[in-house]
Amino acid sequence: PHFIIQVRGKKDAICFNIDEEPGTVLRLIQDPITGLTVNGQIIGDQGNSSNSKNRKTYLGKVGIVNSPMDLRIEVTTEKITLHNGAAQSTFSWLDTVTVTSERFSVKINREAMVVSFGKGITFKVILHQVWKKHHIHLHFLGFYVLDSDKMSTKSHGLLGQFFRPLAFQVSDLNPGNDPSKIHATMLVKKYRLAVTRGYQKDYRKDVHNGTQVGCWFVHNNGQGVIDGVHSDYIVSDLF
Amino acid sequence: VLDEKADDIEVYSTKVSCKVTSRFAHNVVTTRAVNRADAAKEVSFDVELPKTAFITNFTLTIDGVTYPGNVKEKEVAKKQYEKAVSQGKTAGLVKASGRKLEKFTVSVNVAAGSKVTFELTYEELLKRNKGKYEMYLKVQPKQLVKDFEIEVDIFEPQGISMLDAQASFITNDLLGSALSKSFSGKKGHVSFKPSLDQQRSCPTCGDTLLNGDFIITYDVNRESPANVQIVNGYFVHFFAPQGLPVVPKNVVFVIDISGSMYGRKIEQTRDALLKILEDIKEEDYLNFILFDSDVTTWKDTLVQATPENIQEAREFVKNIRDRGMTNINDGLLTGISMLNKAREEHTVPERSTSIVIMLTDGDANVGESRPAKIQENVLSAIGGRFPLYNLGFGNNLNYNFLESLALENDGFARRIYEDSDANLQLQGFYEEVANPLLTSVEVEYPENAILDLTRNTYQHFYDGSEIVVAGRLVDEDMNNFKADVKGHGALTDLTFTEEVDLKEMEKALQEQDYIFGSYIERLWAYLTIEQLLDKRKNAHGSEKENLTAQALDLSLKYHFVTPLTSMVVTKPEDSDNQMAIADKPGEASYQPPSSPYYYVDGD
Repeated sequence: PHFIIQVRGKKDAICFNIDEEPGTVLRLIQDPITGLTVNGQIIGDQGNSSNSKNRKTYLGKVGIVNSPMDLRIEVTTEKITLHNGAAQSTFSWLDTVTVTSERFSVKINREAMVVSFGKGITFKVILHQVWKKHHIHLHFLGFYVLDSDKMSTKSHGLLGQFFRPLAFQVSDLNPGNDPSKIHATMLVKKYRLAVTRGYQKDYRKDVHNGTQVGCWFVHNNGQGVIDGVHSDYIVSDLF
Repeated sequence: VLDEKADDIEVYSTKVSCKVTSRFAHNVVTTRAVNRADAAKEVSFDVELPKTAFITNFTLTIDGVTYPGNVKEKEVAKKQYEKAVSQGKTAGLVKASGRKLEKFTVSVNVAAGSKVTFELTYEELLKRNKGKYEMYLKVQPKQLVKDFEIEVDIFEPQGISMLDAQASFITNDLLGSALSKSFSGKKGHVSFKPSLDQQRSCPTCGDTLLNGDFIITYDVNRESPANVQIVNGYFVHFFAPQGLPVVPKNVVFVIDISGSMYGRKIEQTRDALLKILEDIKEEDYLNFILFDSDVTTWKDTLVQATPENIQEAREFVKNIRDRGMTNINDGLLTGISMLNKAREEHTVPERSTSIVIMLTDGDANVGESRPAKIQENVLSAIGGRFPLYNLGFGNNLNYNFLESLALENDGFARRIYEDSDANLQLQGFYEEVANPLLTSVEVEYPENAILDLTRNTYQHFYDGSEIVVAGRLVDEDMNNFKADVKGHGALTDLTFTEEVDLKEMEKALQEQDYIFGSYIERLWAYLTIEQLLDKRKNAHGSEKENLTAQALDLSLKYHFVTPLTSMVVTKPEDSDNQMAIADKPGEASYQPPSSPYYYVDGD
């Protein structure tokens, strides 16, 4: 999956891919202050299973946990399941439904689910649908943190660690053969990283077409820009 | 082989054609016979149809001349009928028959060598119960029929998820091969065409083994919780969400233990309650209120259905004994007050729902015994906070009172028939209301966009059921239609929104023309009449007159034989017109079935 980080305090974005085997679960957010945890499970295209380098991977399942509320939300490309204590409610992506309680709300509207907790912490999960009988591609999910300033700066995870300001500088801009892919050097966390200017799509507002976001692409699974290495974020289960 | 034309009347064709579109069933029963005798003979035609159905048409055709049935206001029909009665030329055509059915019977004299065709049409909205729609046909030809067939075509825009057909008389492979059932996508088909040999009760017999119930069950896909269909300016909105947790219940059983419950009734009540106790979930709260001349409670307050309490309840139920008279008023008020108190004192979960289930076999005859006063007391005590369900056991009771009482408190009444399966009937009823998924359900449409809406608020949505709302669009040319369904779930409040693009729907619905185009309008009319008749049961004065006028108007407009209308059938008897009349018998006019109740013979 692609990660896009709109860096706090900068009008610029960093992006990276995490390439792992389908089935791998990644920790996206763990916030010890709010008790929120978000994990994502990777799925891969159905073709070229033997050649993992060429295989595109996506988020196929997202698990959102709010420990103080004893609430778990499991989002797959098929359905959305709310585990509220021992009780369980299941919705399909075809539902247009708003679920409200004093502590949280969930709004499902065909291709997007927005979940809000307490004072403004809001996540959005988007369903990207492909042609049902496509022999390679599968439906996949996009996960967005809206109002990330409401999350605590003590957060961890592939996304969570960026809820605090990150200082970086880009220099040595070097237009390569493709003018849209400028190469440069990023100075971040005492590392000098070779980065490439690229574009990713933000689907928060337009689920079908997305909006282009320019970002500095960090190679090798975000190595250098993320704390530790990507395998540090692999967890055993969605919950 | 016995002569299958023993009576010289040969029924050579019987066809039952059912077309179901979006739960609305349009059934036509056609029988053709010929009189092979040298003299005129009487030919009779009997059809048993569901009580929930409305007859819409009947025609009698003799030697190419058709005599249609005319739906008229009951009073007008009665005048004609009375005139005919005085001449000794009439017959009532419909009477109650058993639990679920009404029997339509007509007979006519047919000249030697003449042919006669009977065609009866009736319509009904199939209701979803325990996760499926059920269509019930009684099959009982009086003789072997050369061309016998039942053809059922189902069209459901949501897609059919399961379809089954069972007949109580199909016990061997031979007859089983006459039955075919299939479904794919939006269409389902059931066909039953037994040959003459397959119909014989034994290879050398001349009598038929086709005798019993033919039941078709099906359900639709539920990818989305709701489905709206709009045709010719009328809409229907089906709502049945899946996958929601069950709302905990606070249930009070108010049980009549008066002397008339002596014997099997009290035994069956005990059996049913013991079974129901097995099904009660631990998060539920319950209590038993027993009434005879006095009122006895199991516990002073509602208690949670913990394993210990359930064990204790079982012991209590096992010791229920009949005695005394019938004090319905105090029994009900005790139960209602207990539920109200539990809510006020927060001794039951905040997000829970309350239900009163009363079982009685007779009229109130001690304490406050005036039905109107009991209704007033109960209505005021419940105050619209929860539903009351009344189960009427046996025949010696004022069922109209029980029905009115339940209807005005958002519940319904059900008869429990005094048969060997009475305990299963009780348990079955409990299963229907055991799993509320939503409470205080309200279906909302854009203001000023709709007219003539059927009921759109419900105390409960139960798992396995379906809420159906129909209405008319103010502007047929509108592009979008939006509906919100709001309800309280076990843990959260939910709002389901359904948006329909009318242009897209028009395209999608074009393919279903093969069934019948005006089905939504008729479905709306059926539902409206049904609900007006229910409301009318508790209305008085000008309100009642108003409701009656509306229901009558619709019954006449759509040719439905309802309790307000009659169908007059003019028969060509000896060139001197005779009349027969088809009325809808109400529950109040229930006649205990003769033994066995399924005995049918017009002769």
